Formats: sequence, structure tokens, C-alpha cells
Amino acid sequence: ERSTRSFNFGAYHPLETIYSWMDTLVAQYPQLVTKEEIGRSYENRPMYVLKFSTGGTKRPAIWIDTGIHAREWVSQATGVWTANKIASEYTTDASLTSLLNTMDIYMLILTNPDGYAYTHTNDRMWRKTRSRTSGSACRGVDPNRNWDAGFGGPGASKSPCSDSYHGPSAHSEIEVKNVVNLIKSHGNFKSFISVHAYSQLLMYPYGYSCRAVPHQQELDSIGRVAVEKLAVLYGTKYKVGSICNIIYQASGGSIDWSYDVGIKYSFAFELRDTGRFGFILPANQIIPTASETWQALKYIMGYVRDHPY
Amino acid sequence: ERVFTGDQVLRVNVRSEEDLQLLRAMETQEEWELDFWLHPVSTELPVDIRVPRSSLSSVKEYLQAHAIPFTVVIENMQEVLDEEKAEMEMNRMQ
Repeated sequence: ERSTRSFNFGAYHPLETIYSWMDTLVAQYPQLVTKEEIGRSYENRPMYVLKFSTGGTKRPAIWIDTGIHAREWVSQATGVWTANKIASEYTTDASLTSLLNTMDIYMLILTNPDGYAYTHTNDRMWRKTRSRTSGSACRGVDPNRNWDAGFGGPGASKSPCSDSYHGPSAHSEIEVKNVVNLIKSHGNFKSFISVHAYSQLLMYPYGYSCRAVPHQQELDSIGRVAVEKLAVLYGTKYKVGSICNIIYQASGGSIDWSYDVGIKYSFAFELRDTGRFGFILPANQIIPTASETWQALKYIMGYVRDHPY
Repeated sequence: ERVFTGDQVLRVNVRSEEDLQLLRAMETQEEWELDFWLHPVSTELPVDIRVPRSSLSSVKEYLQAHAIPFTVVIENMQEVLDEEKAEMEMNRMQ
């Protein structure tokens, strides 16, 4: 018998373990969860999306991705915990149940599989993809500078050796292209949430420009309520704002792209480190981090459900 | 596998715009091979920098010379990574 009950959600796991855990989740909740391969990575690893659906075709959907930056391990770990939470609390959590009765949720937990594998085998501090750039000995592109949203603008580097290298062209990274293709072919996503770590921020577009998006007021108020819900659990304090205003101008980001293709409710989380560990957050903080983040995610998803457009 | 023996992570709580400029100037010092975990963006957010052992003294001299207070939040990166790896190994065995 394969069961997710023995899986330790309070630990970091290598890619293979997470992928096999996905199969146990699907096996345990076959009516709700399916695993779909949306393409392969540069090094030919499969990219799996977990789809949570109670029926229908191309229902309004919510996108959640984690781990686009490989070293931000608490992000992928939060993705695993959250996927299990969604599956295990459908029919018992009223808000989640009503959401899944009308919408689908797509989760891409290992958005940068090559980079994530590399942090386990070669360099724990690796952030980018593992693609080769002709003419350079340096590898990898920052997958959150590679989207067709202000691509190549300020806040991204044209140097292949930089950690914020934007790549030779928009969507040059197959990992990004796979997501773009899915989102465009589906055509009915209403929210796009990308989870990073760290520094306790909940951000909305734009990053490529500091001008306000048309829905800035609504996104800001959603964000403020969401971080209030998050803080209830452990008092973790988040800041809310547009990427450009709260941190820096950063072009080619995923939520700018999603917003510009019409997905209004686009957000990026920077999860905790409230202490002194940065990217090396101790595993005993995974479940508290995921639990508090879930409060904010639930609020945002509930708002999306109640505000169809 | 890349090791980070002796690397440290310094945290700077930015007090002023001047501090920000001085920290941004550090980002251009390629020979120091600094890894900014949190970039100098505003006085609202701390700046975290992973400093390779080989650059530690120059970086600390630079910060002290400009009277920018900092704390060492990770004394030896490799030790923390070794603990993380040991914990994962133990979990895998379980």
C-alpha cells in the first residue's frame, strides 16, 4: 500500500522523492488530483503539474508555482505541503470545497527541476536554470527574468555569469516556455501565484516598471488582508506592495507576464526567514511556514472565486 | 560538490540612503564574489550578503571604514549545510 501518511512534510527532499510522492498523492485522491507532464526541462527532466479538479473542462483556474529559484528550498517544501493540504481538506474545508466545485487549481512544485537537482548534488546556492549559453563558460538563466514582460529591461543582467541573467531571448528557457504554453493553451486562468523565499513580502505587478497597474488598488487591498490572515498563526510580518516599489525594478518576471496576458490576480510571495538562516531555513520551520502561507493563499483563492471576471 | 567552508553571511540593517549607495557599490566589486541574498533596495529591508572566506577581511574592512554596522548571521556556511544534509540523510533513512 502506498500512502502519503508516512511522508515527512517537515523535511527537505530530493527531486526523485518529491516526484514519487506525487504519485502517492494521485493514487490516494484519484477523484481530485491528476499529474500532468507539461514538458521537459533543459536536462530532460519531466515537469509535472498537479491538477486539482472536480470536473468540467477548462474551468476558471488558479495557478501556483513554487521553486522557480532552485535554492529557495522552503518554497518547494511549502508547495508539497500545500498540495497535500488541498487534497486532504477537499470536502472538509467549506471554503476550499466551494472553490474546487467551481474552479481548478494547478500546482507546479518543481518549476526549475534541473536547478533544484543541482542544489542537491553540486551547489546548494544555485539559483538559475542549467542551460548552456553559447560563447560563455557560465551556465543558467534566471528563470524569473526570462518572461516576455519588459524582457531585457532594468533589473536583469545581460551577463551569462550573473545570477540575474535574463537569457538570450524571452521564453528562451524551456522551463518558462512550458508554463507559457500551458497557460496560453488553457486560456482560462484567473489567478497566477508564484512562491519564492525569502523576506516576507507579498507582491503584485509590476516589477519591470514602477507605474501602478490598473488594478493596483484592488490587488493591494487583497494583499493586505491576506497578510493579516497569515500573521494570525505565528505573528510573521509581511510587507505588501508592487515588486518595483517594495524591492527593486526587475524585468522579465513571471507575474508581470501573467498580469499582462490578462490574469488579473497575479501575486508573488517571498516566504519567511524571520531569523538568521536565509536560504538555509531549518526544516523544522517548513510546516509553520507552509501553514501560515496557507492562510494567505486560502484568502486569495477565495477572493478569486468570489470575484469572477 | 561545491563547499562553502569559512564563508559567512553578514546582515546589514540599512540606516540611510548613503548606506544604500555604499552597499550598492559593493555589488560591483566582482573580485569579492559576493552573493547578495537580499539586495540593497531600501532602508525598510535588511541586506544579507554571503561573503566567501577569501573576501571576508576586505569586506569587513570596507564596512568598518564606512561605519556601516553589520552582524554575522551565519558564522560558517559549510557547518550549516552539513547539518542540513545530515538531517535529510537521517530523514531518508527513517
